[in-house]
Amino acid sequence: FKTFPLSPKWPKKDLTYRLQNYTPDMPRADIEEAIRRAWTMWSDVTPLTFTEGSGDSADILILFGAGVHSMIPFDPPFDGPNGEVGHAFSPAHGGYVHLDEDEDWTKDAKGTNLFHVAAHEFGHSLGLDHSKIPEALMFPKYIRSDPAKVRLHQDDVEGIQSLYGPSEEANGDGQSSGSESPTNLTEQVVDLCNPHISFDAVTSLRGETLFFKERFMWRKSPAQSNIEKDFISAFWPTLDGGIDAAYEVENKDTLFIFKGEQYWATKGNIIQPGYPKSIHALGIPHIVKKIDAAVYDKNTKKTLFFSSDKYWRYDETRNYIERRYPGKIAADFPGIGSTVDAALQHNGHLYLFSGSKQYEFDSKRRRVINVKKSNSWFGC
Amino acid sequence: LPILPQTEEVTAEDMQLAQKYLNSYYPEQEGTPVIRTRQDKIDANKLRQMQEFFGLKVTGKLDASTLEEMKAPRCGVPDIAG
Repeated sequence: FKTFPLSPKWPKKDLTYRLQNYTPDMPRADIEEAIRRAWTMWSDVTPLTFTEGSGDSADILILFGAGVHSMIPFDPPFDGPNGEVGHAFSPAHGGYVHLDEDEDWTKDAKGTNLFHVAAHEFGHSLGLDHSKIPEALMFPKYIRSDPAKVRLHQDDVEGIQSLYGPSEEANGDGQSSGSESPTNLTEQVVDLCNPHISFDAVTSLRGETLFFKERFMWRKSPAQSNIEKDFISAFWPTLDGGIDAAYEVENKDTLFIFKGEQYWATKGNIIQPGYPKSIHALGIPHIVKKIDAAVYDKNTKKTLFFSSDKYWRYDETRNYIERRYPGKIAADFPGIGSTVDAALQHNGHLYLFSGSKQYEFDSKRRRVINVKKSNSWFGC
Repeated sequence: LPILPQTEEVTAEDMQLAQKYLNSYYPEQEGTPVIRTRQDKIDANKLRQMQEFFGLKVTGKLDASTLEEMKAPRCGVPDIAG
């Protein structure tokens, strides 16, 4: 993320805004609702509040205009339909928000979605400059998408919090506000170096290793020393979070992601057609309501599915669960306990995560050869 | 048939669009010596900046993917501070 030069910001947390006019493209109620929702994106993650004010005393003025549209110095004219859809001034210059009236403003994804553009412009009004991350709300390009799925990227959250700090609720008892925003407060404070940390799922993906927990994932790349933290929804908007298990079949360039009784196949971040499918279609019995962990063994071309104290072995070539399964985890993986939270094959070794520990397991000799903290991958 | 280099496929209209785009969103930064470019030329440095910002292949040339990005709807705030 980037802030404007000298990082100007509003000196107070309770801000007011006013719509100077309305676009004829949409009913007034829809415009007001879109604007309210756009402010909420930012108030959910900061101590800021936004109230509709009246008269000229409002802090932030919102205007629909075409071509040359204001008397404000250095306010460039709009360019007609398409092209530039809006612009806004930094807090140092009044935070004005201007939306190009020549666009076809809508409340859905057909024309130019007002909520989406307003949320971006409000980011500028609050002090954020453009981000280079294409998934970030503050990326300059307007990418048409389902407005219901427009969310702040972690980069946006970090940017705005660098100016105003986190929401006050995040500093309190850690209870979620119930918002669908990715900034669920309990999750924001996930500390990767907490010695008690456990993971929901771990997998390889195109040479990287992904660690999933709640709504986050951490990417460990062999080429980079830093660990990248992302919202899962930034890659797979339909999944959001709460992933139970994941595994990659490298030779098919496919990642399988499990959540409850469903699973998805994805190539990179593109969910494949026909998914989600039921885990029971794989041959997992109906009594199983979720998969705790999954790992593909490149040597045998078999996938292990762990659930509760049992596990199954799935033949990826012939697509069936082998006859002798389920097996008992405690019996076939002695030394790791009876449940597995996450599993990974890395450099030919099998790593089974259980709570805050990970067990390196020698499949041939059927014994644990090393025990480490689950977060040993991060150089904590 | 041999494929023409992409730069030769750029129309005068595209060239104008690109110049306007770069002037609007990649303005001269304070302290940068202003080197005037000919009307029919694109400032390759600015173009590189833009390509880098959008994660495109940084060539300094006005290729098809760069033009496509330039034609997409966007916010009017410059990508680099002027």
